[in-house]
Amino acid sequence: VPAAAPAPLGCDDPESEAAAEAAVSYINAHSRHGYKFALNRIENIRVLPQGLNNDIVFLELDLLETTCHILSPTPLANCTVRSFTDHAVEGDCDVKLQKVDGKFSVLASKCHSHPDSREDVLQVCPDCPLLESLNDTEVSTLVTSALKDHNSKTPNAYLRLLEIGRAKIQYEPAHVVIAEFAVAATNCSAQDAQTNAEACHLLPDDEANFGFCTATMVKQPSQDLEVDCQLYGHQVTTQDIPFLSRGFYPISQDTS
Amino acid sequence: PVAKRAVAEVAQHDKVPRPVGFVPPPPPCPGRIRYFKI
Repeated sequence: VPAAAPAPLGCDDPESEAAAEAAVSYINAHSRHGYKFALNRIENIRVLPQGLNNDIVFLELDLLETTCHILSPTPLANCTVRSFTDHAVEGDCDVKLQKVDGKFSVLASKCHSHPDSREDVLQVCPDCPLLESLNDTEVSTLVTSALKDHNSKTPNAYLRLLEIGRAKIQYEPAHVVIAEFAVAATNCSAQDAQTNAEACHLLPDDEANFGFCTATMVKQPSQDLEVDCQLYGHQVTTQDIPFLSRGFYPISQDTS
Repeated sequence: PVAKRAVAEVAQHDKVPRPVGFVPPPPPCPGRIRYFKI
């Protein structure tokens, strides 16, 4: 008599959690843009037995954006998930894994990220500023000014913009533009760059020194700029993975 | 006169009593929400 089929895995079973952990770790390790994502919920799990101690696992995951940029060396466990009122970004991922002798390896993943509904955020927090388009003129002006301001005040390596991560504009009670952006050190000092900034290039990956800046510009009633940049230090980076498409909110992001 | 008995009432009487403190198992999927519901 053949043995009865094992009971299907529940989404909160330890084995499902282990698979999800491997999947989230893979997704974060294979992204070079945006922020690290944390697991919010296992939506579904299916297991296809392939043989003795060999299973294929299909996972559907709901992820949430953290405040750690993907290039940050901070372990995911220490990253804070963005609050709902901070206009969180959600990620939906389908992941295919193989489990051999209890060890998971990811075979394929497909993710789609999108910000929460503006209406839902405003319903909970009517005064909260919402995510702004990264192409917005006020946002790009702020980032350019902030980086220029930072480079003019530090004698260290001249920093270049890698990407803008998020931006918000608040109109009441004051007109304020807020942006977060990733930077990288170049082969120039800030002083060298004053003569010919175009000649300054990013360091190769094995010597790369990435960093992250937050900038706030109050435009009304009076103008004020605040910039804070932190360099992560030299990091050994993973190989760049070509993505099927690249983009950030508010255009949804898909990666495979 | 013939009095009809409610079906629900019959079902109640036929139910096996659950032990005190019984908690029904959670549905297998989706799993718990760790942070907040989107």
